Amino acid sequence: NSLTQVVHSAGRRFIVSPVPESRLRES
Amino acid sequence: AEDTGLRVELAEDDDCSNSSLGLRLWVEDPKKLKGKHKDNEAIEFSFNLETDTPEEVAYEMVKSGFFHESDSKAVAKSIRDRVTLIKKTREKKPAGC
Repeated sequence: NSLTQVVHSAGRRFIVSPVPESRLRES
Repeated sequence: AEDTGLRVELAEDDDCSNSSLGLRLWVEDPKKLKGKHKDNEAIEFSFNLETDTPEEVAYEMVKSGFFHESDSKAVAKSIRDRVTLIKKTREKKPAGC
């Protein structure tokens, strides 16, 4: 998914991806 | 639990045997955060129940530019709340969930 970025920090990997609109409104 | 404006959930099913969890965090209520952050972005990360601490992960997220320093306490708290819940659930169902 081109929108996913992988960021490494101090050995931990963070995968950033968009939050689906529905999840934002639902929670 | 006091609402930090952040949401943390399991990124995958918890098989209860692995000490490493996949978690996902995103901003649910931007007004509750002090510093700049990216809206509509979920951050997926691994969290080891035995070796990691919420504060450490929050610090790394701040260092990676996801959150401002002033919000690291809220990030750590939201992770801690979810991890505590997962640990309790695991205690109730010890046999492979």
